[in-house]
Amino acid sequence: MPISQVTEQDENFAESYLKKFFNLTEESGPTVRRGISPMSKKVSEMQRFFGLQITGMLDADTMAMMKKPRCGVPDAQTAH
Amino acid sequence: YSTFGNNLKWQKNSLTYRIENYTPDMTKSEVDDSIEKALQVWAKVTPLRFTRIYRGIADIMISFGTRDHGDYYPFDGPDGTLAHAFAPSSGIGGDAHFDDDETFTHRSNAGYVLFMVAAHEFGHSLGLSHSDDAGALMYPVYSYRNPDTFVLPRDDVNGIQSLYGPNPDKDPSVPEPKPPKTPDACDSTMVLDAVTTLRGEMLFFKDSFLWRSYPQSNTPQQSLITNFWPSAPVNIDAAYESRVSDRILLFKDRKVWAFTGYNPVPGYPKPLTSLGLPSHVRKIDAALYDTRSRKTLFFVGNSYFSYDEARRTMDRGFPKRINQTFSELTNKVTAAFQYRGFTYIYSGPYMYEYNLKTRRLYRVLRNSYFLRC
Repeated sequence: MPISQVTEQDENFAESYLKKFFNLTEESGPTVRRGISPMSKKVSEMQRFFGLQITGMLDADTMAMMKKPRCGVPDAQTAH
Repeated sequence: YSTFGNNLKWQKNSLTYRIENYTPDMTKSEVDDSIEKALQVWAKVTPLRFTRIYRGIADIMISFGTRDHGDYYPFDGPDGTLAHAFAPSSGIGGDAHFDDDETFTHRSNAGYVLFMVAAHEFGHSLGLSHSDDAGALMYPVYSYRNPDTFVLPRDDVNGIQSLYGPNPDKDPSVPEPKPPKTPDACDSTMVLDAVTTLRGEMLFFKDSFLWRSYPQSNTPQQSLITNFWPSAPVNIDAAYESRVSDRILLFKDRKVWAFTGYNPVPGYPKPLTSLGLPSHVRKIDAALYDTRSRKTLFFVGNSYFSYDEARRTMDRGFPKRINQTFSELTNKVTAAFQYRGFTYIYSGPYMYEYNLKTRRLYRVLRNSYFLRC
């Protein structure tokens, strides 16, 4: 699924997924203006964890993995 | 594997559990059985022992709930999040919650097998976090496995024993199934069980796993064979895509399974003789469909057969000796498939690239050539 076909709904789903399982926090501050967005960083982190191609962008494989049934415990270390 | 860290583990080996309520999907005894078996998965490989209590506060409180169920981590309705559990500690620590908007089953894949979901969550209850090993029980994504044949994978055994050590009561004289290891696509010594195309994709089979590679994706994705076809065999001998019937056929020992897409074809598995193979053939080593001649080649030992699937007849003059036709192939054929007009025959850790019409060998490559290491 080329990037252009990622819908806004996909974007919202992905953002909620990354907040829930990969500690994505709200975007704020200067980093938004420069460099890789926090969202893209978290997408890369998620792609690395699941052995997907690491692009930092939402693509068919990534969306398909996000939509698989799964455990509710986050994947990033959240011991406390 | 990974653990929660911060020494988040139980400081005792005797733990209590209590089932607070039940899902309407299963009988009470099925739920009890699933929960008890799921805890035994971990007890088998550690000093941990679990005792059920019926009132009061247990270390591991087990409950079914939907949406907001009182722990600030609301469930999300059908599918999506199936359950969650908390790391060892007092209070909510160790507790496991199951989303009752899911359909849980005792054994069938018509829903989510409670035993599998519970065994995973109890890994968290005992101190394990998620593993990125696609074959591990602690991999975050659900995958169907047959609860009757389930063996805790090596990655999970290493993880839980890093917290609690091995089971001191294990009787070394009693043989136990070996914890399965997840194969590594880039292991240069790996010998694949089977390779096939499937509707434009390539599937590589090894043990209970497959890698799926398709043109739009640079990274082959590993998953359990049973994730695609719950009733499929593992550790298969051969596989091929039938263009005649638009099916994928998987071979193991004297039987052949057929699937159209994800769906098993009724009437399968069938005996190998149903594909024209003589009754003395006990297994095949590899199979490939030649799109040009529309024949299926079955490799058996040092010979190969040519089968006309449309006519359901074995071609005259077969079996032939493999090295009569493919002189470079001196060892057993382990897998075979055709891709973009070239025929690839695997033998040990190598893959031979042929033009089947001219029998010309172009290249000798490593097994991992298509696995993009």
